[in-house]
Amino acid sequence: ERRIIAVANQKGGVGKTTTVINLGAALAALEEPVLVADLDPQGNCTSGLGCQSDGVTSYEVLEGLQPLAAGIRKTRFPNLELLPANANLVGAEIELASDPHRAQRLDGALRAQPTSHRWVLIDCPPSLGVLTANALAAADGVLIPIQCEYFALEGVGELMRTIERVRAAWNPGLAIDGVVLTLFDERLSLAQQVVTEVRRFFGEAVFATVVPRNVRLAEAPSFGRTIFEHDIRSRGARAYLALAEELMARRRDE
Amino acid sequence: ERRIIAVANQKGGVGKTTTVINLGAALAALEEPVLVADLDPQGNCTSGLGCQSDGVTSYEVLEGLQPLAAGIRKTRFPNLELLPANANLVGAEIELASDPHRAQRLDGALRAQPTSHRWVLIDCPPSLGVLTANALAAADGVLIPIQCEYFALEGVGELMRTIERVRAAWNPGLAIDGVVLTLFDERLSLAQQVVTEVRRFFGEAVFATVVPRNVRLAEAPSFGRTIFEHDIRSRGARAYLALAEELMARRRDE
Ligand SMILES: Nc1ncnc2c1ncn2[C@@H]1O[C@H](COP(=O)(O)OP(=O)(O)OP(=O)(O)O)[C@@H](O)[C@H]1O
Ligand SMILES: Nc1ncnc2c1ncn2[C@@H]1O[C@H](COP(=O)(O)OP(=O)(O)OP(=O)(O)O)[C@@H](O)[C@H]1O
Ligand SMILES: [Mg+2]
Ligand SMILES: [Mg+2]
Repeated sequence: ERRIIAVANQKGGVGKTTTVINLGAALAALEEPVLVADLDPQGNCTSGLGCQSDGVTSYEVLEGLQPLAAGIRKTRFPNLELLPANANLVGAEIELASDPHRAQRLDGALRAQPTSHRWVLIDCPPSLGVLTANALAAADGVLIPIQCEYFALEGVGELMRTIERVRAAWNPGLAIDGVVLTLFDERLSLAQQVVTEVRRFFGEAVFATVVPRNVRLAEAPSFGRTIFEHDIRSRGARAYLALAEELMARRRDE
Repeated sequence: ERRIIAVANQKGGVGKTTTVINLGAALAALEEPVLVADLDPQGNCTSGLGCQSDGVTSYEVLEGLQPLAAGIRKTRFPNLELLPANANLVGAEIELASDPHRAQRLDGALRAQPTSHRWVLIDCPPSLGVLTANALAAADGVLIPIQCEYFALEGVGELMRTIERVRAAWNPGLAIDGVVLTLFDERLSLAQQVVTEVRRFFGEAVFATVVPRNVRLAEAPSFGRTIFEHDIRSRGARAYLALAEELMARRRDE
């Protein structure tokens, strides 16, 4: 059975893409088949995995021009497939604006196409528009990366309200699969305060694993590599492996 | 005379808000009156300057419910005023979607209201929707913060195409006032490559000043302080002061 997780936070640069790529790669390395769905017009997931974004992408799937299967492609990593994205997705926000079912396009495409993946990780853009709405409407759960810096807490209330709206309108079963603290920099006195405050707000939902700020994670995508290829001994690699194991354990416990 | 600058880049977390707050504060410290206009529904500029976001905000001004003057408020910093933002702005994207003149709302409000500011710095959200279109249509120039990391270069082409579209549709005189390299981390071998590549792509437009990754800059907004209040001896403070002087020199040379 497949679990669909939207990795979302409208705050920019908090590690959504880095989490989708490396959590996806960790799950794949642990023999769990993963589909990464790139729903960000910037296509950072697509390029970060070293893939091209020509041919059928998430744009054609959202617009109903192609079935999901036509867009799914293999990556060089075993157990890891990708639905790529490119800048055409910017058009979807405008083109779908008048369609009352605009937020249910991805959900329809995923329901119509059973696949053998155990996990589907959807990378969202830094906004709460129609693309993120599609991801939340299609998802079983949301994973919220929160950067351990000041502005990181500002948007969380807005994100929670959006999740409520999506539950009310399209997806009553949408769960919070977890909150992952990212870009933790121990030199920043503020970072620990953010960790404490986030744990107070979200409680048990916050993963024990905290992803440190780690230079290796910033370098890896420029080579189209996951952190495991780039530097498996790094703190970044260990953190995403631990996060994958925690996510799998939470699923077993259900 | 007033110069209106949109600080824009759809890539998230590249230092747009940090640049608007601290470049604004540096210009104000150099006796140049500044208006900061927050056009991001996250309202990070508003909270980073220690201001509230109740009452009249950029939402009411864009919707034509209130004139610009009603939204402008003093901050505790001399020569620095603010048009605040809050999450109501999310509504503007949807409410204005059917208005053919949706992108010219801010321009209209600014033209209708001469002010004594020498600079207007507009903080944009991490997207290329109607809010950023309003900023670009109203601006004399664009300042593009680019983070010295891999994904930072990915979206630049898309941003340039958007600027072209805005020039063709609404604002033929829109200039590139400059590109500022931010979050430069000398431990990251990639950072220097990004600097070289950005200088090759943008040439003279790139400011000589490169803003280093500096813990003090990340701490300042949690106290509602500018970098100059928080730690005036820091590398972050020196960088934004140098950037302000460079921007002023470019304006004199015109
Ligand atoms: N733990 C980390 N350590 C060091 N660098 C990181 C880490 N996580 C992310 N980064 C870097 O920070 C930048 C932002 O990360 P990323 O692109 O994953 O964020 P995002 O939330 O997907 O951004 P956007 O909002 O634009 O989609 C990237 O340059 C990335 O390489
Ligand atoms: N030079 C710097 N050194 C250290 N931290 C920085 C620097 N510039 C920005 N930051 C921190 O990085 C994070 C992202 O910066 P900021 O919020 O200014 O980016 P942004 O482009 O405005 O983000 P968004 O796309 O969400 O609007 C913030 O936590 C900020 O404090
Ligand atoms: Mg991303
Ligand atoms: Mg910002």
